Amino acid sequence: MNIFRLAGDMTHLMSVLVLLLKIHTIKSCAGKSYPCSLCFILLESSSGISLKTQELYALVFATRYLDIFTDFISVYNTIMKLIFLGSSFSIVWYIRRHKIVRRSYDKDQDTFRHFFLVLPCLLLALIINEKFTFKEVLWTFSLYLEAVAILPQLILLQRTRNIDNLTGQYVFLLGAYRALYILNWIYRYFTEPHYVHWITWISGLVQTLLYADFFYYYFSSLKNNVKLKLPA
Amino acid sequence: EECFHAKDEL
Repeated sequence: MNIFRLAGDMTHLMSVLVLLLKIHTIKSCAGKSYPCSLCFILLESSSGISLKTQELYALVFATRYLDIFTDFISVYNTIMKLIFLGSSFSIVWYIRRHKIVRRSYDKDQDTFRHFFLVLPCLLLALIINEKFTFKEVLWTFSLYLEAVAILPQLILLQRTRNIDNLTGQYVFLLGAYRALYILNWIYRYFTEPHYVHWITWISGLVQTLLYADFFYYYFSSLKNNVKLKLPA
Repeated sequence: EECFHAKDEL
């Protein structure tokens, strides 16, 4: 474990916590008989969260952590896997099933057909992988899928007029975690013999590059202290 | 050992 990877995992954890906080905020609004103005805004405007991206991430974790009960690596590793699995599936459940949270989900805007991402990633994983075994192919599939899983969310953000800052922070943290992982791979490449994983590295690089324009608008909105807005 | 090494990340 190195500082880049720990920072990456913590950033990833933060992104999940921000999303859970946002869902909790929406839920708690409903409890009030006369919703406060913030609640009114939250409940009326779309949450800006893409259910498609959340479903893709649940699939990423489900196919990535198949070995959670067979290969024990460390307590930290197992706990983090359980957190990511549990949170991604519960977020999907909330947006799909929870009577209040799903009202804040704008399915008319979140129209990205994520099937078009799943199939090519699966085909690519069947062709390019480190070992043609069931677990290895699904693990490789999860890497390819994670690289593109943010696309529905980024497209939804372009369509959402006012991006509330929790959603903006969520996407920023999600992009930052993989950027930190790239530093971790560089560090491990130079410090550990025969640590070479091209598939992981290229997928991680593509994933981070997809956030490039978001990062640009995110930092310029911070610098100019204006509302985050992505060009359509 | 090599395989074990590869999958120690989240």
